Amino acid sequence: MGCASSRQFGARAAGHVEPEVLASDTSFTVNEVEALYELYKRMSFSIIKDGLIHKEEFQLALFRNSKKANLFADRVFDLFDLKRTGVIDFEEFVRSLSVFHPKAPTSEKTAFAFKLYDLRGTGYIEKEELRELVLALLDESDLRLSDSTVEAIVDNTFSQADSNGDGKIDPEEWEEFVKKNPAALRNMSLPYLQDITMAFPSFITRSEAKD
Amino acid sequence: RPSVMNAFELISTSQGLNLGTLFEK
Repeated sequence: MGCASSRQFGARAAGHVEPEVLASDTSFTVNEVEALYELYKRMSFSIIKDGLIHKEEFQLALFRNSKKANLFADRVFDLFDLKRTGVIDFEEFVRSLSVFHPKAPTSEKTAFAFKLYDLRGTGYIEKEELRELVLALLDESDLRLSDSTVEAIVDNTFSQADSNGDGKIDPEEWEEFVKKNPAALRNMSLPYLQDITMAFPSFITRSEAKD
Repeated sequence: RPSVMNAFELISTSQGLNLGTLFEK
């Protein structure tokens, strides 16, 4: 805890790890980690003022509504909650968001999306899970499709991905599938993360002043 | 034809999966 940045940072940040450590372990630079702290602070003090991100705070930031239940947001929250404490601390926030950095390896994005869609955590994406995901998407959007259309979409996609035809998509099949269908991972890259120091310039001004 | 729609592409458009909104003020 010797340097200026850790004094500025560490004691206040729940789940505190030096920004330098987080930067070296993730796709972020030290400046980007520091800029992310500004976003983290805003989210983690939005409802329950304890410096941790609770699910309602996550939903509020995503939907401008803290009560909006959503299967996808639940899944993302649970995957961000690496220590399984029911809340997201700063370390978890940075490590998880790093997967969404445009520079993060595609293998990380592929693995994260697989976990996201493996709803029951069996190590496979099953057809029932895919159906559930499609129905949840339709539910949150204004898109209305008949049951038979939903079945056709699910069957068609599933058979493309389940290349060995054993009724479940394993991680290798998923990897092959996203190679052929890169648009399926489109949401896994956030250009914002590359510009994060521009979005939260106040921290950078302080960092530069410090140097 | 709707049956050629890719389910995973469709899912990736979910609002709950589009974390870009976290960065919009």
